[in-house]
Amino acid sequence: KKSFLIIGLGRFGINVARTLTKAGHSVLGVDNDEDIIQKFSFEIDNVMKLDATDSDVLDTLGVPEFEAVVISIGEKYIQNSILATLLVKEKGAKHIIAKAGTKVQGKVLEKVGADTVVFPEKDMGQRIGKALSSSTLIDYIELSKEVSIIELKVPQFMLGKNLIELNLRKKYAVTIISIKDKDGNIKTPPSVDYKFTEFDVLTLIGENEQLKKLHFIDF
Amino acid sequence: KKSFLIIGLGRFGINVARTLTKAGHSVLGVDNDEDIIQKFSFEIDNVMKLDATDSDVLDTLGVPEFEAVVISIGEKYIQNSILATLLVKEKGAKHIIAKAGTKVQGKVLEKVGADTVVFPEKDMGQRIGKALSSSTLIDYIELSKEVSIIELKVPQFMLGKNLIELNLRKKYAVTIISIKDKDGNIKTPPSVDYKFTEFDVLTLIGENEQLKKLHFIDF
Ligand SMILES: Nc1ncnc2c1ncn2[C@@H]1O[C@H](COP(=O)(O)OP(=O)(O)OP(=O)(O)O)[C@@H](O)[C@H]1O
Ligand SMILES: Nc1ncnc2c1ncn2[C@@H]1O[C@H](COP(=O)(O)OP(=O)(O)OP(=O)(O)O)[C@@H](O)[C@H]1O
Repeated sequence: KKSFLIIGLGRFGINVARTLTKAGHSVLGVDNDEDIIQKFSFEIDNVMKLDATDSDVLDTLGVPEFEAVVISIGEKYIQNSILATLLVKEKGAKHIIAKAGTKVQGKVLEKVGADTVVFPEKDMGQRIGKALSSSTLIDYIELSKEVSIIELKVPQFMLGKNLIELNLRKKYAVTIISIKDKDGNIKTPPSVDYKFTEFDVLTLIGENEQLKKLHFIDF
Repeated sequence: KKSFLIIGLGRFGINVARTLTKAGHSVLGVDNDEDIIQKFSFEIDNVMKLDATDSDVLDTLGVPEFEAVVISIGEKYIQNSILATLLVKEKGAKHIIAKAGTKVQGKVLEKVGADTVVFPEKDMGQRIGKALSSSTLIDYIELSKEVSIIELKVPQFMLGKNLIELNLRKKYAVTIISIKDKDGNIKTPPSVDYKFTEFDVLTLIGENEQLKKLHFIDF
């Protein structure tokens, strides 16, 4: 059982807090908005109204004892987000995760001490943009700059064939991880003699260059 | 080349617009905030200041001609988000994606016509919460209620062994999709005689029940 400090209880922050609470960890959620504190006081075991840019107040929290500190103050209060990150870093936070809206804000947060910066709206915006851009792509997750996991509607050329005949792994180093049929049943790992059918949805992994060659993605 | 209508150019909306623009599609971005329109007028081919809750104005856009309409008005203007969705549905939008902050808002948006609802901050908050909750889990993506793809630090019991010896697929129906070594190089598919080493990061897929049995996840 670990303990976590969540600074800023917007949508992102409260969902980190809820998830950790559900997993049985101890959570201290802080926010300087009284209404927000009232709203979540029954849900999160410890909530406290405080201004996270107040160095003295932060001293009372025992920052180094938390497994991690999550700064989830949004762009509306960008200076608060930056100052709070700087302060908890100074006070010895073991691990800092900060939420940012723009790349620029993210760079500043890293400079002042954030170990990890997340971009919830930017990430989701890109995933949706990519899925909309292709008529077959459903979802797309970057594992690294070169490798992605994608979910897509079974391409025309695969219909009626099985993995042995298609030989995707040898030809393109693309691996089908799972197949979801039209009723939503997921088969993983897929069997090599299964013949692909219309309405199958595939989850597969491969290098972006190879995925482009196969027209699975176009970006 | 397709065309898309993005209503509301907050962080989520602008990133959908940018991603589609990069992929070569035609984008019309609308917002009723003049500053926002000015800010993005050079970046997105078509931007227009308008109130998306004004039915007559929406009539001038040719809503049914867009491949999809994305409603990315946030919780701050929740009634606008709901009314804009209702209106574009009435005007024959082919496909509507709407952003929501809470489950409740998401349900209402579905009722008034959204085909897909996304929760950027909630999703990311849960992913971060889950990664923080486990000392080995790095990332976690739900493919369905029963199946997840997870990224985790190589567990103790796998060190020095290879996939043939571990037999994870036969025993637990868990498939290792890729292995990232400490220099960030990704090997996919992993070779079956590779002996797992400290600092390896694994991406694997399996049923949540099995992942729990292996203590890969604890939720
Ligand atoms: N100095 C501060 N100390 C503590 N909490 C703060 C401070 N400044 C802002 N906050 C809180 O941070 C929370 C999140 O900020 P805001 O609502 O701007 O972010 P957001 O980007 O809309 O968040 P989300 O997208 O996660 O909903 C707010 O509840 C706000 O009260
Ligand atoms: N009736 C409307 N017509 C057009 N645009 C609108 C309307 N109401 C709100 N908007 C715009 O929607 C945009 C996004 O709304 P808001 O900033 O509340 O969302 P948000 O949740 O903070 O967004 P994000 O998290 O994506 O940054 C704003 O730029 C706002 O001007």
